[in-house]
Amino acid sequence: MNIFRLAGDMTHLMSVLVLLLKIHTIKSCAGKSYPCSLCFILLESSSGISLKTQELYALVFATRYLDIFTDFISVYNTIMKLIFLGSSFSIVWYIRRHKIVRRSYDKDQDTFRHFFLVLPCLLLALIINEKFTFKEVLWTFSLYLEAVAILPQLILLQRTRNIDNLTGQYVFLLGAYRALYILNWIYRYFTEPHYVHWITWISGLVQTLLYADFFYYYFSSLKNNVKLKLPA
Amino acid sequence: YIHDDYHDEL
Repeated sequence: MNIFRLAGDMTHLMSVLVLLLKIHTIKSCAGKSYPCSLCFILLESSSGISLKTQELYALVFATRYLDIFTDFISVYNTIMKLIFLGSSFSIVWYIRRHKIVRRSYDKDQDTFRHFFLVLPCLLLALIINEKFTFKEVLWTFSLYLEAVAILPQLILLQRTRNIDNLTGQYVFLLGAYRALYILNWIYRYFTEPHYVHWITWISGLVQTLLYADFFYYYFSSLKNNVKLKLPA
Repeated sequence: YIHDDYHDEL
């Protein structure tokens, strides 16, 4: 474990917590009486969260952590896997099933056909992988899928008029965690003689590059102290 | 070091 990977995992955890906080805010809003202005804004405008991205992430974790009960690596590793599995599936459940939260989900805007991402990633994983075993192919699939999982969310953000802070921070933290992982891979490449994982590195680089334009607009909105807005 | 079989990262 190195500082870059720990920082990356913590950033990833933060992104999940921000999303859970946002869902909690929406839920608690409905309990109050109108017209609480924040509630009105939250419930009337779409939450800006893409259910498609959340479903892809649940699939990413489900296919990546198949070895959670077979290969014990560390208590930290197991606990973090359980947190990511639990949170990703419960977020999908909230947006799909919860009577309040699902009202803030705008399915007319979240139209990305994410199935078109799953199939190519699966085919690519069957062709390019480190070892042709069931676990390894699904693990590679989860890497490719995670690289593109943010696309429905980024497209939804372009369509969302006012991106609220929590959603912007969620996407930023999600992009930052993989950028920190790239530093971790560089560090491990120079400190561990046999550590070479081209598939992981290239997927992680593609994933981070997909956030490039979001990072640009995110930082410029911070610098100019204006509302985050992605060009359509 | 972790042999290639399993992946020690999240």
